[in-house]
Amino acid sequence: KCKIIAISNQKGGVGKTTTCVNLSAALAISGKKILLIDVDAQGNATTALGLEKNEQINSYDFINRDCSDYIQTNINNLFCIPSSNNLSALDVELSSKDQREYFLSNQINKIKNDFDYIFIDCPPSLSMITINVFVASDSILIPVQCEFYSLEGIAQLLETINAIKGNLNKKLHIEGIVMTMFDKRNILANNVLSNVKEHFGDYLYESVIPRNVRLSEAPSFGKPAIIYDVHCSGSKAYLSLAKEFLRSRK
Amino acid sequence: KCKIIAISNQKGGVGKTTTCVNLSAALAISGKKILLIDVDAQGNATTALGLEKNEQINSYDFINRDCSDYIQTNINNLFCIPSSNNLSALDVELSSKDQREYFLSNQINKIKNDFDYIFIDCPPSLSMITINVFVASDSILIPVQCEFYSLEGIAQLLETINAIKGNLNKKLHIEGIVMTMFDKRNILANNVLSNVKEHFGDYLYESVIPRNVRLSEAPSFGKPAIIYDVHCSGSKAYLSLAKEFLRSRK
Ligand SMILES: Nc1ncnc2c1ncn2[C@@H]1O[C@H](COP(=O)(O)OP(=O)(O)OP(=O)(O)O)[C@@H](O)[C@H]1O
Ligand SMILES: Nc1ncnc2c1ncn2[C@@H]1O[C@H](COP(=O)(O)OP(=O)(O)OP(=O)(O)O)[C@@H](O)[C@H]1O
Ligand SMILES: [Mg+2]
Ligand SMILES: [Mg+2]
Repeated sequence: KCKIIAISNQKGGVGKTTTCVNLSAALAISGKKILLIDVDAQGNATTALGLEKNEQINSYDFINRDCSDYIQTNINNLFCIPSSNNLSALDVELSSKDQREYFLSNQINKIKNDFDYIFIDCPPSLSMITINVFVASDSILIPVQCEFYSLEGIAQLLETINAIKGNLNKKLHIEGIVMTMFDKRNILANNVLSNVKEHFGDYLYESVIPRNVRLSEAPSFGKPAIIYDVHCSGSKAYLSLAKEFLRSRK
Repeated sequence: KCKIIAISNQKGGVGKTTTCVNLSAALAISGKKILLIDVDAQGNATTALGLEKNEQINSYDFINRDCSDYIQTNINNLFCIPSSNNLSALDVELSSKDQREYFLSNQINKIKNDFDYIFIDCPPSLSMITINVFVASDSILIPVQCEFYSLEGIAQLLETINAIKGNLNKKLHIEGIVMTMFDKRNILANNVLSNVKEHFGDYLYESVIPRNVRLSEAPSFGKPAIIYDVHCSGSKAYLSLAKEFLRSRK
């Protein structure tokens, strides 16, 4: 049975795309059949996989035009529905439609049996697109940067998730929280980590993603970091996260 | 005559709030009368100034309820209209209204003569709120993080700005581009900087904001970095940016 997981946090630049791409790739390499859907108009996940935005098969047409195709990436077992610039108009377009929260969910149901997992890379907002994703998903994986502002956003995100769970999608739950860009020499980062452990310890993955420049270099080569440089500290952390993810799924 | 400047970039976590707060504070200390409007539902700028969200005077009521008050911060010459959680519903609410792009601009016109500059901290999206900001503003100051993904977003942002300039706000122009979180030891950061210089050199400020942990510590004390630690490299860079900003205004 396929599980659908949103990678979301309305705080910007916390490592959503980096987590979505590297976790998807790590699971694909371990033999799971994975679909990555990029619903962020920026299209960073699309670029990170070496693909082009605004092609014939894209997530705007997937949601809005009933076109349920996907494409193969150059990584075995990893498929993708790339981004489109049209996504930035989708929020306004959806908000006047009937059943506006269910567009993505209706489409995903047509293809989900082809995969073990579907990961959805979200934009940094709680817009109508993100609501569509929360309604379509089984769970949400939340990257949290080891910074003060990130703490503020978690409570608001959990409130929104509970509201969706109560009204639109009863099965929705938190898959887990992963700390990103951790610099162990930095007191603030350590404070933020212990703060999250204290308040959200039940959800927190043991794998902590370190700040590692190789993770931010990889997208310019159109490859996930675990392919670009499997031995760097960032890749090792994402491989360990993938193992922990599969263990907690049992 | 008051100038209204949006701090915007749809890419998340690039330093919009950090730039908006520190530039506003630096100009206020130099004697200019400044209003900072926080239209991001996350309310990071509100927190950075030691203020609370969802108070009686907030930016949701300012835009949507015709309430044109503002509050004094504990910094001389610096005033604020704090954020509100209600902002996350505003996009959908505005999209069905008549003249939906002009709500903020109509309100700002009532108070703008009280100030030398108004800075607006934007959320990481090109939503209806951001469109309202672009219609209300004279110019846009764009923080760009020294990362590969940031390059991708600039072209899309400039396209949106030109579309607004052509249809809704003829006076809109680029105030400038400021590079943020620059680490001179990092080859990727140097590549991104020279890339932006080559393609957008006319807009690029000479002041480059270095990666400096003191900038990310300051918000937890409710103070701009230039107050929390005026001697750190981050504060010095923002003070130099403020001088450059005033020079280019002449
Ligand atoms: N662990 C890390 N170490 C160093 N750099 C990182 C790390 N994780 C992500 N980055 C870089 O930080 C920036 C932000 O990460 P990313 O784009 O994945 O965040 P995001 O949450 O998807 O952003 P957005 O909110 O814009 O969608 C990117 O330039 C990325 O390459
Ligand atoms: N020059 C810098 N050096 C180190 N850390 C920084 C710097 N500028 C900003 N930061 C930190 O990086 C994170 C992102 O910055 P900030 O929140 O200002 O970006 P933003 O563009 O406003 O994000 P969002 O897209 O969520 O609104 C914050 O935790 C901030 O404290
Ligand atoms: Mg992203
Ligand atoms: Mg911000």
